[in-house]
Order: sequence, then C-alpha cells, then structure tokens
Amino acid sequence: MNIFRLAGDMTHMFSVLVLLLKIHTIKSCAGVSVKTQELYAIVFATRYLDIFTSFVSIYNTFMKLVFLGSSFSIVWYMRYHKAVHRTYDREQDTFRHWFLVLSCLLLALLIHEKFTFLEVLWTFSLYLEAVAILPQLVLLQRTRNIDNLTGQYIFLLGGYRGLYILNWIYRYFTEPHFVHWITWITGLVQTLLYADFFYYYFLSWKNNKKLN
Amino acid sequence: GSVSGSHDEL
Repeated sequence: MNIFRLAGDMTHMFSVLVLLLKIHTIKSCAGVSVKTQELYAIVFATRYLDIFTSFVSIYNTFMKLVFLGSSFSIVWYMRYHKAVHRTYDREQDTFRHWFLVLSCLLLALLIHEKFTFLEVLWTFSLYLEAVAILPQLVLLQRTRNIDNLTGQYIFLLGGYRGLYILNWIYRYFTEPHFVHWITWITGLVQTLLYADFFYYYFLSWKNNKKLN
Repeated sequence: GSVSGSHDEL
C-alpha cells in the first residue's frame, strides 16, 4: 500500500458516499444516470468475485464490501424507491449501455492476462469501468445545470483513477516485475474520459459560478 | 492469500 493508492481508495469511497448521501437525504437522483450506476455495480460484482476465495487484507475486504454495497443500493434507490425514482430523468438518460457491456465482454475474451473464468471477468471489469462514466457524461451534457453534489461525485470518481495511475508509477519503480499493461491502459483511458469534465469543473470553481 | 501483483488492488 502507498499513499497514492490510499488516497485513490479514499477518493473513490467518498465519491460513492457523496452520491449515496445525496440520494438518501434529499431523496433525489436528479442529474444522475442510473445506467452508469448499473455499470459500476457490474464492475464491482465481476471484479470482486474473489472476495471470499482470496483474502488480501481486512482493508481490502472491507472496501470491496463498501463498493459492492453502495453501488447496488444506489441502483436500488434509483430503480425501486418511489420518491427517488420520481426524480430520475428517464427521458434524458438514454445511453445504450448494454452495448458497452457486450463489447467489453468480447474484448475481455480476446485480450486478457490469463484465460481463466475469474481473470477474464476481472479484465472485463477493467474495460467496463473505463467506459462506465459515459452515460453519466452524456446525461450531464443534456442536463442544463447540475447540482454541486453530482458535480462533486463525478469529480471524485474521475480523480480516484488518476491517483491510481500515480500508484502504478510508484509501484513500477519500487517493485520488480510490477507490469500490468491492461490495468494501466484502461486506467489511463478512464481518466482521460474525464478530461473535459475536469476542465469545465475547474473553470466553474475558478470563476465561482454554477457548473453547466 | 496467493494474489498476483495486480489483484491486490481494488
């Protein structure tokens, strides 16, 4: 564990907690794409399949449960909680995200480190996470202005993988044979997808005006 | 546990 990875995990945890808090307290999911939340639930479900078979540390298991629990409860709130579901913007959240699932699955069957069930699904979860934010970014461009909590959620979510990139650089120089091209490339693509969001988020913060 | 390098991350 290094400071970059810890910062990345904390940033990631705060992003999902900010969203869960927003939905739970003000009973609103305005501006939030349920498709991105469903994709993230699939990402965690397929990445953490080994949660019971290979124990890494208490921290690792605890964080996996946090991410699994939060992503599935966010989807549940947005789909089945009456008050929250009423605030869901079904007309605008129209990204065909199942195509993303299918193409990532095909890609994982083609490009992976080892051809085993767990490894292919783990690789699939990396590909899917890289593009999971797309429905949310598309919804963002359609929604006139977004509330601060949703903006903070996306900012933290985009930032966490950026911190992971620093972690990979650190581990590359401190651990022999630490080379994982698939993880690195998917992490880079994922972070780059947030580039223009970060730009507008920074502008709105600098000019102290609403993000739109 | 026997985790390969990359699977010790979240």
